[in-house]
Amino acid sequence: TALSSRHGKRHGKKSKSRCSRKALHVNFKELGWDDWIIAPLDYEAYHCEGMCDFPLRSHLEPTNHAIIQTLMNSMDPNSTPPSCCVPTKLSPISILYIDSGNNVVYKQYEDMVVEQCGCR
Amino acid sequence: TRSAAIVPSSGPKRNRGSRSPHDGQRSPKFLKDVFASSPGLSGRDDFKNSVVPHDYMLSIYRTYSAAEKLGLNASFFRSSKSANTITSFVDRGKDELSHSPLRKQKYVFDVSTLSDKEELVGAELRILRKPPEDAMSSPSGLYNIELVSCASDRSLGSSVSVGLRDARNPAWEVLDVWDMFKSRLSPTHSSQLCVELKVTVSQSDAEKDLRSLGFDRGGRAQREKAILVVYARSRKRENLFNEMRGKIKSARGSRGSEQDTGMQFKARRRRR
Repeated sequence: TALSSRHGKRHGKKSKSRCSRKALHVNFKELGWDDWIIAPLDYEAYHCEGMCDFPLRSHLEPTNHAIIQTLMNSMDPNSTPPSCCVPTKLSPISILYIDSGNNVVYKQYEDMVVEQCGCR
Repeated sequence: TRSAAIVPSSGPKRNRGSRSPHDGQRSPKFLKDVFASSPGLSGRDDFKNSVVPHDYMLSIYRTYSAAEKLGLNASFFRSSKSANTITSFVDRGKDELSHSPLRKQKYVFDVSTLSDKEELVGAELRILRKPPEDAMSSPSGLYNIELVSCASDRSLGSSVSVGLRDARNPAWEVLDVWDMFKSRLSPTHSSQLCVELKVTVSQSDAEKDLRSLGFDRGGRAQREKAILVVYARSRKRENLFNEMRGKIKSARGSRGSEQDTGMQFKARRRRR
């Protein structure tokens, strides 16, 4: 409700979409990290956003705990918050950077891109 | 697939998404502030411009990031030696001008930034051989490029045979130095690695003049200097903030005894 009202939506109306992957373009230059990252200067990281409400869809691969929490939330929203929409599968990206000794380093960083979102 | 962006973009891209990258308390903006105002790291653009990546490192990046986009794991490449971290150390050695002919060269690398949290899996020395201007008159045939220890003049078992007749164009000679490297990197290893290079004609112990063979290091650009390439595999998942911490630490170290800047840092930490 708080989120809906902040965006000027009417109270009571289900305005938030279901949990899914959304675009998140990361620009290292804007972050000020281009002074040590040589490449890439930007990439598509994605993020997860949306509601984990009852009934949970199977493609969201909910844990048993998330199913129980969602059920509890559907019965009494005041007693239990909904489960969280979070990354459930991530992939790496390659980064070429300058380390503290001025050496050029290639490193594959894990968990940099959201591949899949789910309810947990 | 999309080619990797090496060339800096023309300007900041804004309004790409519905959310600013600086939104939220967990934004790394504060890290940027620490970074930008850390003495020793301010003016990092100049610093970055002074570090020129070798073509080999750019090529590794391009190849592996293109493979990633195709869903391939870079560790499948034989050249990667199953490594997920590849570090290049640039040669700090210099040729002594007084030595003519030049029979030996010392290659010196500062490997102090190698982390003991990573499992080292390979090392190679890449040296650019640029044929001299009078290459047509230089001797041809098979040559042995050999590495010996700077301290003991003992052979390190790394050698490569090169047919100079076929190599009138500049070429990178690659020597596998893994055996030598791992035996020298004990827990109390020195931060410097020094090897001496000499070249002999095959089936002879006569050491050749390195300048006539194209190993002269005088007037070489940064990206033409020899590099020691070390392949490593991280034992655990590392996050980007480890790199940031390392840089901040090194910036603190470079500050030396500048006490007033120390006060600034403390004040900044209090604000944070």
